Parts: sequence; structure tokens; C-alpha cells
Amino acid sequence: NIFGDSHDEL
Amino acid sequence: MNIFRLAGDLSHLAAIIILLIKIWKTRSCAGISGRSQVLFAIVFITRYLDLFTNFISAYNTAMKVFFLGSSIGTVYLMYLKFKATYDHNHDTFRIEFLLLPTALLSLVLNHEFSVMEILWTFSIYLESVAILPQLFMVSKTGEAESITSHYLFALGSYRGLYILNWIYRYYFEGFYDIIAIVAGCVQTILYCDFFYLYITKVLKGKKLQLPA
Repeated sequence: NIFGDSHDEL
Repeated sequence: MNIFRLAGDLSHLAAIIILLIKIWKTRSCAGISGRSQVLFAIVFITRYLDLFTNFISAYNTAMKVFFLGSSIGTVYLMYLKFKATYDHNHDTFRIEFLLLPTALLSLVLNHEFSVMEILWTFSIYLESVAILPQLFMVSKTGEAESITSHYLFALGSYRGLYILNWIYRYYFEGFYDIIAIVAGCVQTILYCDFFYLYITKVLKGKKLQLPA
């Protein structure tokens, strides 16, 4: 996404 | 999502709910470290900045909203509403000794030198040591209410369960995040002596007393 790769863990 | 991660998130949720119940029911935050709660609020704020830019699932968003709201709410309860019951004298751990090193480390050791990624990394590093003021306070007072020890047990277990989640994801998904794993192991190791006391004492109905 636009802010770099996402972290899917809480 | 796997059972270990779900159990970890639910344990984390339980810890926060136990803490809110303790403060709300006893109308007191005696024995709770406000400094640790401030650190947890910083952890969630810096980690969940992508709340609006990055939708993963309804579950993920709901949990982020709850964690943000409850951590900020707990700080409000401790420093404003039940301020009179806050034990300043025993909550003295210098949190700048936690904030500065973790901030510097996040600038040096990260996956990507971008604002969001550095804030996420800072949040991971900070969370691994955020419980220190609370553990320090328990060691200074020499004891903890049983509900506080249940809070700490649930909170410590959450990241321990996440370690099992990372093992699971490594073998079944080939996924691993070394920063989260190392910080998660440090975080869980910090609870070891408390886990020992909790299992040998609190589960036998005794009060959590640290050897003086």
C-alpha cells in the first residue's frame, strides 16, 4: 500500500 | 490467522479488560504502574497509525481500535480520574531509559527506512520493555493484588503465544519477521520470574509476595 509493506499482525 | 495468534490476541484483550475491571471496580489504580500504561499507549499509537490507510480485516481494525481506546482510556483513568489513588512513590522507573534506546535502535535496525516502518519498529522495541516499570513497581512494593497478577499473567502470555504463532507461520507459511521475533522473545523472557511466582503462588491461592 502507499505506506510501505503492511504488517498484518497486531 | 492461526490458533496461537488468536489465543495471543484474546489473552491480550483479556489482560486489558482485567486491568480496566480492576481500576473501575476498586476505583483505584494502586499497584499499577502508570508509566507502563503510558508506554503501552505510545506503543499502540505508533504501531496503529496505519489504522485508516491500511485495511487488513474487520477483526484487525476492531482490535486496533479497542487497543488504542483502552490504552488511552487507562492512562486517563490513572492520571486524571483516579489520580488520588496513583502510587507515585513506587512508580519511579525512568522511562526515558526505555524510550531513547528503543528510538535509536529503531533508526538503526529496521526493515525499511521510512516513517511508518521506523515507527512500527520503535513500537515493537518499546513494547518489549514497556512492562519494566510495572515489574519494577511490583518488586519495590514486594507484592501485587491477585487481580493485578492475573493481568500480568495474561499480558505476558500474549506475546508468548505470539512466539508459537511465529513458529507456526515459519513452518506453514514460510513467513518470519526477525525484528518482531527477537523483541517478542525479550518481552516474554522478562516475565519469566513473574510466571514462576504466579504459577507457584497465585495459582495456589496465595498472594503474590516477592521474597523481601
